[in-house]
Amino acid sequence: GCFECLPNPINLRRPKKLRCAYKELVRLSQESRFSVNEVEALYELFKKLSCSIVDDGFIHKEELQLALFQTSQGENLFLDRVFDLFDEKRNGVIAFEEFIHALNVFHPCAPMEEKIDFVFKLYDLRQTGFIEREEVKQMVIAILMESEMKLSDDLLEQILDKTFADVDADRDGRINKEEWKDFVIQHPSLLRNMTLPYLKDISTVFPSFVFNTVVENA
Amino acid sequence: QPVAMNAFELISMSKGLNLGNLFDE
Repeated sequence: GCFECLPNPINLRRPKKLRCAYKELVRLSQESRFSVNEVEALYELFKKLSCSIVDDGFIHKEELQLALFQTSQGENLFLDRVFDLFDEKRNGVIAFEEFIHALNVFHPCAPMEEKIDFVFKLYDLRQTGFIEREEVKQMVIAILMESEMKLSDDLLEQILDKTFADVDADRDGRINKEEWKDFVIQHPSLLRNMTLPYLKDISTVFPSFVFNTVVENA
Repeated sequence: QPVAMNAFELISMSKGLNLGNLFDE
């Protein structure tokens, strides 16, 4: 595994322990919807992601980008937002604990309310408690760039008009949490990215955890 | 027709939001 790579002298954040301690696995399992074995399986995924560019036991933004886009170059607004929400401690890297906490929301058994909240925070770019028209515009421009599509300014404004007509029930020009919730309940497909079926039985996706397990049949 | 779409339908198609790709071997 990656944690057994040769020491890297420029790697200052390399953790001393190569494996996640049993107590830590149990704690993370208790804090989440994952069993201890599932936390171990997710640790296999975490190790793979966290050593893809810098082998220091943390996921850097470039490593998340590499996994999602097969390139570590370029800017992507959505990647930035996802990274920021995973990075609870706001220290610029994702630790294993943060990885588990965030993936917990993507569990098929996580309540819809949690998923709705997560996406609201994701889209509330400036974190004002509202999704504003400028933010939606910025995100539409970002998705157009990502998919190399072009839209005229006029069409873009029409899409924004329609969106706010659909969602902004009190017509104050910004979307609050309640309006967002009401809209998403009517359009649950907007949450499709928020459920990862793999997480239902993660230990079969990453069976290699069996070789590294510290707990039998947890 | 793009104009018939709600912006959030477009946005939800972003690769950056599709974490399923993390599980690709």
